[in-house]
Amino acid sequence: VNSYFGIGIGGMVPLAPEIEMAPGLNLFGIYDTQSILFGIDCNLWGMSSDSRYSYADFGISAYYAFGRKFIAPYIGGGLSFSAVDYETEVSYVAEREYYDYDIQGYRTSEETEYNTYVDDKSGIGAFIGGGVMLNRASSIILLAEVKYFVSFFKLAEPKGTVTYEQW
Amino acid sequence: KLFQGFMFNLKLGYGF
Repeated sequence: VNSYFGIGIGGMVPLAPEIEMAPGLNLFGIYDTQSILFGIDCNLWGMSSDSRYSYADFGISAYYAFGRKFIAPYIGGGLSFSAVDYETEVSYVAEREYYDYDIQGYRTSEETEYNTYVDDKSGIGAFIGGGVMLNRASSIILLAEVKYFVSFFKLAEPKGTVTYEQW
Repeated sequence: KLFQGFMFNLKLGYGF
């Protein structure tokens, strides 16, 4: 046994522009050369209904595996191409016209309105991390993995309130 | 700040 394919459950916790837990699913493949693990991953994070992030990536990686036993820790990293949508709620003051029956005419009022602004970006990024492989070299394996990622692009900072013209 | 953070994952694989 030296190839594995499977699915994962997990998520990401972006630190910028806003800290949030964005859970989702993963598809992966690993080729095990005894000392090095080569991996391909597809991550789909932000699938929960309350997530502001919607994220997908495709990455390739290499990890050094410690030992050759059935429990194998590994560390390494790789590169990925990712696309992300980030929603922020923006408020703005809008002038609204309404008909006033008391004066039989139109009046204007200023009202604070809210809307969702979506910033969508894509590009490449890098990640480092590690994990533990259980039941290595068997027909069923389990991996627990944590990594730190940096994408080489920025997402818009949450603005809060903008002018009507800016909106 | 660049878009960055942590990812965690529990994976189940079929080996052959």
